[in-house]
Amino acid sequence: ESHLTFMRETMGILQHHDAITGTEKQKVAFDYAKQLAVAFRACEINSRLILNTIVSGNVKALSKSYDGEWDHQFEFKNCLNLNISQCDISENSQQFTVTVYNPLSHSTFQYVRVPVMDADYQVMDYRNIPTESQMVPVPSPINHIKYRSSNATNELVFLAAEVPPLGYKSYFISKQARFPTKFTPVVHMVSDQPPASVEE
Amino acid sequence: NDPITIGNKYINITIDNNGLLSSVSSNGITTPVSQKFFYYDAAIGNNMAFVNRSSGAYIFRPNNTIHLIAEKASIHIFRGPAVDEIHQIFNDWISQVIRVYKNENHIEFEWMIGPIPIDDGVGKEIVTRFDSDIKSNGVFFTDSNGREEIRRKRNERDTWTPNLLEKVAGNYYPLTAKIAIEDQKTRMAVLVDRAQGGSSLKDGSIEIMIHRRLLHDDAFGVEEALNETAFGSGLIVRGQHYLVLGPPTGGIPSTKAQERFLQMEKLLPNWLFFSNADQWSYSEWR
Repeated sequence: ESHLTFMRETMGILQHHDAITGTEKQKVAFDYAKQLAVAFRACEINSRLILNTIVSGNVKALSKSYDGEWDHQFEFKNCLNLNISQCDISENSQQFTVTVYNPLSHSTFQYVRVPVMDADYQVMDYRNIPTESQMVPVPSPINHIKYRSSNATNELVFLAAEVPPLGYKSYFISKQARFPTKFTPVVHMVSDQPPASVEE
Repeated sequence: NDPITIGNKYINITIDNNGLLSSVSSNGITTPVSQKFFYYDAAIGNNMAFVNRSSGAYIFRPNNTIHLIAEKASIHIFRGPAVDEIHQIFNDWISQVIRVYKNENHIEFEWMIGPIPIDDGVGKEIVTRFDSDIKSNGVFFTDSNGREEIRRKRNERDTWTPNLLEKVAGNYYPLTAKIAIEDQKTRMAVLVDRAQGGSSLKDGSIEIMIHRRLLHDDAFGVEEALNETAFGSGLIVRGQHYLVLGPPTGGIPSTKAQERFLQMEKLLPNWLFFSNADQWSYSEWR
């Protein structure tokens, strides 16, 4: 509750008109960004706890033969600079997972954009089925001014379909053997095989 | 040199041979829609006189003349199974991606503006403008809290008769989620990804202010002009607008319902969590 209250207070401060685009000095914007980042970091602890509880609960429910304690703690991290195509984990990992949590009360379809390096990637869903994905270049200013601290040149786009209300879906993304990127779209065909049996 | 179309089964857009948006087909309606970037010169005032201050951090006060930034854009097109994208380059400091996802019924515009040049000694306020043939009759709709849509009428106020001396600034309103215009046949809405200012300064038109670089203080206390050099060369902004077009009434879901769903998904988006899995095999993770 104290973490959430901290976030609420920060959001309250950001109701001030100086937090609106084009009306504030940049030093003020930096300060707002700093306050928001601290609030997010505080709430990240809550979200990790929630997700770990859900994931652990699901793992236990799925594995009837599983009789041990679920002791793996996933390191769920936010990437707060995704809006400028910047994410340390997706750029620097050979393999990573993306967990999409839907806070709305209806299911959602969202195209996820993940900043990545110039390579081929495969996106697998939880059913052991490749998810169709596409690489597109990150837009960059023509004047080549560096406006972000990132080496990502591309974004990997895929559809997180039918994420249940107040639920989540996870995707496993792995770097594949390198092929030259020609920006003809890379298509990972969806398998004709039926999904592996999963108890829901 | 031929017009180019991208889209999906719900929505299609056409790019003319200048590389600019020329029409949108959506929800059974095809409407000529153009989208271009413009700028206003920031007004230079006399800060000693309260009614004539310069455009600054507190006051959006552009001169009334608008300047078109580029008549053409060079484009690159990327088509794929998830999204079609057109990357437009207008000049050294303005570029944009227009994208249509395969299962979405809206158009996404991701613009990148800056650093705004000030070599000519003039402060500038940059706007994006969507022009259509919608006969909006001076009426447009804005929200100011993400919930209630408020009817605005150009050059008018609900409870008195104004004599607007600043025809641009006097018709600008805050947008928290969207701005829309409509006639009996067509409704066009643009959703924003952050609070911005917007207006409809002529029938069929929607404009939204997206970046400013000013050279004079407005004497409201900051005592500095909004001329940022934090990164050595002025700020670059990047953001998104989402365009929804369809009939004003009817349809399942209706155009307004589509806007509402889209607003929910953009302003309350899914939370993305990333985990390094270098130590995991897929089967272990699964």
